[in-house]
Amino acid sequence: MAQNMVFENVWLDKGKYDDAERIYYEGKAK
Amino acid sequence: MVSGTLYTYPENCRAYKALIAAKYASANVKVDTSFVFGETNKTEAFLRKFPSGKVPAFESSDGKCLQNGDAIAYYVANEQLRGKTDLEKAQILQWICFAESEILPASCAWVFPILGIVQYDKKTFDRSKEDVKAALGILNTHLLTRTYLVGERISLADITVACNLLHLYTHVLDPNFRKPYVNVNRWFTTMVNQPNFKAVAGEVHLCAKVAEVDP
Amino acid sequence: MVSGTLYTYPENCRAYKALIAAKYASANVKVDTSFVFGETNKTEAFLRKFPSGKVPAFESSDGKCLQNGDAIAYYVANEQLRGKTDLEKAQILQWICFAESEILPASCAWVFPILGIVQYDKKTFDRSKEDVKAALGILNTHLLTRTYLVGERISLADITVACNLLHLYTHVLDPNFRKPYVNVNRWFTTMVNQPNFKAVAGEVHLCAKVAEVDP
Repeated sequence: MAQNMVFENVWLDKGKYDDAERIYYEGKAK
Repeated sequence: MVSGTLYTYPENCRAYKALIAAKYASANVKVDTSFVFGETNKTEAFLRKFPSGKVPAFESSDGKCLQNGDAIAYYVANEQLRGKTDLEKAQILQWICFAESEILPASCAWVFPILGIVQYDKKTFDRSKEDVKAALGILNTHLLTRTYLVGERISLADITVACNLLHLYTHVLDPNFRKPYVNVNRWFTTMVNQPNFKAVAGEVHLCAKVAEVDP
Repeated sequence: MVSGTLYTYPENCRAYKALIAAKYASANVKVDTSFVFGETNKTEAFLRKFPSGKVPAFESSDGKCLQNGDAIAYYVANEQLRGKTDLEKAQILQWICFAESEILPASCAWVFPILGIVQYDKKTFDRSKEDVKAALGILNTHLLTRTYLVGERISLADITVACNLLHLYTHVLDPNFRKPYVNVNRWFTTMVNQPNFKAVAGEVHLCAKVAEVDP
C-alpha cells in the first residue's frame, strides 16, 4: 500500500508557502 | 441511484471517501479488482476516460467519468450527505477544502517519511507536526458543541475529514499527542465505528506508539 | 440573495473567486476596507468568528460565517454557477479540487521565487514548470471541444480555475511557453474579459516576457 502512495503528489511543503505568502501580504498591508 | 465502477489501488483513503458515501447512499459502486496501479491507469483506454491517469477514478454505469475522491463521493452521495441548505453545502465545501489543504499536506509530510515514501527532511517534518496541531485545534473547538461537522447528521464533510485523518490517527497520533483533542478523538472514534465506515476502512486501530522516522 | 462582508487583503486571487461569483449572482458582497491583514485577523473578535484567522473570510448579513474562497464563492453564487445536475455539481467539485491540488502548488512554486516571496530552489522551481505543463495539458484537451469547463455556461469551475491561473498567466506564461495551449489561452482570455471578472480582477495583461528569478 505504501509504495502506491509514492505516486500521490501532495504539497508537502505547503506550510512553507503559506507562511511566506502571509508574511509577504502582511508586509504589503503595512 | 448511481451505480458504477471505481478504479483505485487498495487502502487508498481518497477512494474510501467515495466508497463510504456510496454505502450511506446505497449506491452500487464496485471496485474493479482487475485494476493494476501503474499499468491499467497508463493504458490508452484508461487515459481517454481519465486524462490525468490519477486514481481514484469512477465510471458510472451510464458512462459518466469522474476523477478525485471528493468529486466522486459527491456524485454517489445522497441529499443528506451533500447538505440540505445552501449554507450547509457551502460549509461542507469549506471542510472538504480544509481536509485537502490543511490536513492532507501536513499528514503526508509527517507520515510519508516514516513509511519511507519520501526523503526525511527535518524542517518539513517538524513543521508538519505544528500544522497538524493547528488543524486539530480548529476541529476540536468546532466539535466542542457539535456531534458532526455540518448540521445534525453525518455528511460528506465528516467523511472527507475523517478519511484524511486516517494516516495520522493510525501511524503517529499516539495517546500523548492526541490527548488535548478530546472532541476530535470522540468524533473520529464515532466516525470509524460507523458500520458504513468500517465496511470500507475495516477495523481502525488508533496509534499506540508513534512510529519514528529513521533519518 | 445573499449579502455580507468579505475580509481579505487586496489582490487576493482566493477572494476574487467569491467576488466574481457574487457579481454573477448579483449578491451584495462588500469588502471591508478597514481590514488590515496581519492585524484585524489576529484580533479576538475576528478569531471568534474565523478560528484559523485565514482570509478570505465572509460574514453574511444574517451572521453566517465562512472561510475559504471556494466555499464563500459557492455560498454567494446562484444555481447556474453551482451546476444544475448532480453530475455538473460533481464535475464542478472535481475542477475546484484540480485548481487547488494541481494548479495552485505549481503556480506558487514557480511564481513565488520570482516575486521574492520564497527562497529560490532550482529543483522545486524546475519541477513546478513540468507540473504547470501537465495541468495546462489536461485543461487544453478538455477545452478542445468545450467553451466552458462544465456544461454550456460559466460556472464556479471556470471561476476557480481561472483565478488560480492568474499569477501564472500574468507573471510567467510568456507567449512562447503558452503557445501549445491554444484552447486554454482562448478560454482564459474569454474569462478575464467577462465584465463580471474584469470588474473584480481589473485589466489582466498576459505575460509578455517571463520574469526570471534572481537566484
